[in-house]
Amino acid sequence: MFEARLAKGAIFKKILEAVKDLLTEASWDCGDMGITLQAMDNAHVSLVSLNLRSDGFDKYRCDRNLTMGMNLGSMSKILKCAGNDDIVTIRAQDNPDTVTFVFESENGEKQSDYEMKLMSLDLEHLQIPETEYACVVKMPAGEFARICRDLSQFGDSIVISCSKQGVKFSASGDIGSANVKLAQSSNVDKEEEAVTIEMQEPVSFTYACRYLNFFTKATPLSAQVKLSMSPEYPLMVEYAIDDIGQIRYFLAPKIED
Amino acid sequence: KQGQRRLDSFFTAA
Repeated sequence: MFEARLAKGAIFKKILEAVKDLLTEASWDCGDMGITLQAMDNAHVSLVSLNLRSDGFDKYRCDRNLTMGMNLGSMSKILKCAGNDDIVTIRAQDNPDTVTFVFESENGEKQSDYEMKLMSLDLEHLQIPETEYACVVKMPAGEFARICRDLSQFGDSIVISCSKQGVKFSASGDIGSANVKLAQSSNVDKEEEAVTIEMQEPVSFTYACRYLNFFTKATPLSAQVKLSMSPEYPLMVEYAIDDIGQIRYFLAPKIED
Repeated sequence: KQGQRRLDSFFTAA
C-alpha cells in the first residue's frame, strides 16, 4: 500500500504546472525516502528531477517501492479538479494498475476521488553526478521568469554571463539586442528579494529560450531560483518546494557549430 | 550558427 497525504495540496497542482509542458509522461518512483521523478524531454535537451521527501508529507506510507508511470496531461487534468486549499492524498496498491487522487476540502465537507490508469513506461534514467559549480546565482524567481520572457522576444537563445560584477542576461536577433544586468544585492532586508552570487570562475553560456521558459513555469513554487553553471556541464535551475523538497531542471547549452 | 547539445553527452545512463 502506498499513501501520501499533503495538507498543502496546491503544491501538487503547482508541480504539475511546472512539468506538464516539458514532459508528456513520466515515472513517479515512490520509496521509503519519498517520491522522485526524473525525465527528459523528447529531444533529450533538458531533464526534470523532482524530489519530495517523505518527512515533508503530513502522512506517508510506502510498504513496497513503486514505480508509477503516468501521463502528465491526464494527471494535470485531475489536479485541476482540486481546490487550492484542498488536502491531497495519493493512494495506490502494491503493483498497481491505477492510482487514486483524493481531494478533501479544509472543512472536511467535500471529498472527491479520481482514479487514473497507470502506464508502463520504459524511460531512460540518467546518472547525474554531484559537481562543484563555477557560478551559483540565487535570485528572485519572478525576476528570472520576467527576464526570460522579456529576452525571448529578441531571439531563440539567451546568453547568461556571470562574473564578480554580477550576472548578465543577453539576447539578440532581427529587431536588435537586449541586456539585463543584475548586481549582487548589497543590503538585503528580505532574503527572498536578494540576488547572491557565489563564483569560482567567470562563465558565459548560451541556452535556448524555449526551455528556460518551460522551467519558469515552476515560479509559483518558490520565491527564489538558483542557477548553477560550470564549463562542460549542463545548467541547473533549481526551485525549492517549501520544506518538502525541490524541483531541478538541467539544460544542455548551445554551442557554436 | 549555434548547435543545441543534448544531455546524453553530459550524463550517462544510470
